[in-house]
Amino acid sequence: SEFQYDYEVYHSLEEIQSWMFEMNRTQAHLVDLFSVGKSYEGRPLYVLQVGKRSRRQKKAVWIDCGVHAREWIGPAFCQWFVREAVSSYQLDSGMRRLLNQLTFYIMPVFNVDGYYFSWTKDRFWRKTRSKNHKFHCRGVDANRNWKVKWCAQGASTHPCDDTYCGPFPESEPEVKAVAKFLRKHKKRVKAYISIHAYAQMLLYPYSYKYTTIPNFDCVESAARSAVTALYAAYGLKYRYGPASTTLYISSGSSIDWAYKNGIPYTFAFELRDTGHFGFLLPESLIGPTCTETTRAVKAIASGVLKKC
Amino acid sequence: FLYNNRYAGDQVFRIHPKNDDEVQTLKNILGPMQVDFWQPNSASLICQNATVDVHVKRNDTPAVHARLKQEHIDYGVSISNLQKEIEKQSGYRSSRKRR
Repeated sequence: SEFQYDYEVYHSLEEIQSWMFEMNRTQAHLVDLFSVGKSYEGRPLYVLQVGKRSRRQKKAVWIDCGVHAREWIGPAFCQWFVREAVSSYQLDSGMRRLLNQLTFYIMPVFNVDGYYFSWTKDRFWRKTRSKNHKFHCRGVDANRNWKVKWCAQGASTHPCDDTYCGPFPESEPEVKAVAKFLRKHKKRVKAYISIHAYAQMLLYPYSYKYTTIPNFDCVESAARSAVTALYAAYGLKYRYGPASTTLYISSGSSIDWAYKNGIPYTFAFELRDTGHFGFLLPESLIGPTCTETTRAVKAIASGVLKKC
Repeated sequence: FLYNNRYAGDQVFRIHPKNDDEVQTLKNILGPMQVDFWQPNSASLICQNATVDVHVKRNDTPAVHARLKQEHIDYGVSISNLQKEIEKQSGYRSSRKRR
């Protein structure tokens, strides 16, 4: 029977994982599923590989969602994008070209323990769920734990703070697993995209310093085309630019680490809204938010295929 | 109730510090409290002319209201009852289940 799944509601971790298996089963010609490791609490870290199978080594785009547990619109977007990619492969020549020429690695829930905890105990949990043997507080900010200018300005050394950088870089098994995968595939991965909420911004390196990145022109151009594509959907204006100046200085972020490790295009999306609902974005806004963001991600992916 | 109704009466304040004095006063008010910064991520990132969204527990809301008024800092309440908003956001799902 036709697999019924509502992409315009928020789903629990269990539902998302079942959905991933179902997509792998029913869309095997375009979707593969694998795990990059296990979380602190032992949950599998599933990733979907989306794209037309090919013997040759294709360029790749990595997208992760749900680094911060309470930002539920992230996982909703990752699921939406996979569905959009698969369902429009035959109908949309643009998407078909992307899936023929690129591989998308899509991780709907990066912080699986935190997401589960945000559904069951604390709706506004942000961090991972690792334990600290000196403090009763749990968790590390998975976007302050990457090995790049680790635990400097914009991150906290206190385990009870929401921006705690962790006891050492890549202390979080979730961060370590994704870093290991990206290191292994870095020749092919040309774009790294991390989906967050909320601020309606598109950010690129650097986060930890004010210096301009070497390929600024190309990255700025890709960002501009992404927010232009996003605007065309519902007229929503996104701010975009280097994270350090557009948002604020922070260290140990995933986009800086990916960029420093040779991935030329790295972005962090801060999706809707700008604070009216904040983390409690109503399900009625999942559709518009994901539709506009899909346009932006396709624009970035198209940029990867162009020479710049 | 979801989450055992733990967010009943909690509020999200939206605060607009206009200058360095107000930034410092805000840090003094919120720093020692058990509040949850939504934006920016921590008290140390508060800066002038940048909106601060902060989740305040039910028992602390009167004190925060009083202090902000006393200091004449411009603010509003973007979510007046967090539990209701959570129920509303998830209400769609439970209705879905019923469907």
